[in-house]
Amino acid sequence: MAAIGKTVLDKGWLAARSTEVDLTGEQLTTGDPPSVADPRPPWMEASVPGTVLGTLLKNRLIPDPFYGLQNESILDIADSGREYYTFWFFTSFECKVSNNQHVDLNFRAINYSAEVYLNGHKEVLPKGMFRRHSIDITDFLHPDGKNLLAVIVHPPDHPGKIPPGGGQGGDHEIGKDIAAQYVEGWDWMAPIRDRNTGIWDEVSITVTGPVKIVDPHLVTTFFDDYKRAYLHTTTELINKSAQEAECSLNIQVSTEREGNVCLV
Amino acid sequence: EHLDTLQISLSPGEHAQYTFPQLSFYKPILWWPNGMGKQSLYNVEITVNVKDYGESDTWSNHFGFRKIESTIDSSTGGRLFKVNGQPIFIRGGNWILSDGLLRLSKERYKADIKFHADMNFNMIRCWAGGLAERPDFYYYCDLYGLLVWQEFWITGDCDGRGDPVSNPDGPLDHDLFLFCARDTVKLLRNHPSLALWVGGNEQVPPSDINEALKNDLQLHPYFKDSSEG
Repeated sequence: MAAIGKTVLDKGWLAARSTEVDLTGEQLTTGDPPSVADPRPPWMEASVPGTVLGTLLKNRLIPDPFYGLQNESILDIADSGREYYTFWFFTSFECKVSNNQHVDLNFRAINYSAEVYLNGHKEVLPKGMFRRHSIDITDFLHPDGKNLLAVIVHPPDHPGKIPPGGGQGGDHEIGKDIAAQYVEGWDWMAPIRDRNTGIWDEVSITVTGPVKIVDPHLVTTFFDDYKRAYLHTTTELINKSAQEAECSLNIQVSTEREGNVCLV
Repeated sequence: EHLDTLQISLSPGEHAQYTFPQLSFYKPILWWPNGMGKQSLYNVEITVNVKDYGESDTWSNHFGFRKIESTIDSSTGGRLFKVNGQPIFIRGGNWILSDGLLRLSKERYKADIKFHADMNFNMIRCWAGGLAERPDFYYYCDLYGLLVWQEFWITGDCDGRGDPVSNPDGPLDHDLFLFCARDTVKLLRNHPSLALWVGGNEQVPPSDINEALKNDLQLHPYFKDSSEG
């Protein structure tokens, strides 16, 4: 039985330019996993969380864009096309759960859209740089506990072009998407060539029992010149099981005093 | 008195919302911005135990007792802030993100934000063209007492200005914008450093987005009667 809680997937990621990978997502996650040692490139160690440009820099395939004028020598997405910065990301992880446990695969932010493959099963992640994605993968986990995960990440729909003179926000096309807008360059910033495409925030799996806690909300009210306070707590709960769940929902507020002594 | 338990029942597949009875605190140790006092933090832990299974899920988060108010001063047009009833002179820094390649490590966030605190700042403004900042950013703002002015993603790219002229109606997909905005609020709303949501940079969003944001972010009527007395 797996321990309840979150495991961050931030190690062992590989990446490859999508145009250089001739396998499908199903094939990538059901056959032999790719490796940087493969005689056929294109797989490289990836920065996850991070951007495609960060991965390319990590592998010294581009110069550091923030050093001197080196950004000028990096191909801009307006000239290369979106496919050039469309990348596969791949990793494997171990997770084996018992019958009444459930597992979610969580992405805290992807820029801009993606398709996720886990052990041959596909899930499409919708557009939007600033949104979380959570997929129930319980039924897709491999019985032996070894799981293969591949994610193809697409750049923003409107990466825009950078006018010869630069300017505030380039040609402003990026503003059509729900994405960071500085990436077309500003008066203080050169354009970011991949427009920050990538899995740019935490990836994790969470194991729960039949019932999951979602997005608790804490609010305080004060009275009597701050002598009295009330903490109001609301939470969402999801019963992921096919049975009625009799639950005991507990809240505890503590403050840490000296060392590890906890005062309730 | 800072513990409570609810007995509830959930149908198969049910997605429900529950509110605990309010927990009472006498003389809570307040969270203060940098320069006004300590950044006292409590730990809130929620667990759900299921009959015949045991602990099913747990969630914990640090939490600061504070009340932040802001109003527009009619004589100057400036925004005035109060924290825990006390006026505060805002000394702020503008922020886009920690790194243009989004290598957003905890170490770098800690160094960046502590540096702002060491400069005697008490607010960071997250500019609309950059990031809705991450929980790690907010964690260190909580820890070092930096209030956060967080803007949504509306800039000169979305208002019909500029050369060439930008799309005058903001992002193409307004529903997607609002979905992302709501999800971001849920991600960040429990941080004591979060002081103010702002629609965009130097402008208001398209009217439908602006109205929806104002409506969703207004204080629930239940809390309007509370008074610091």
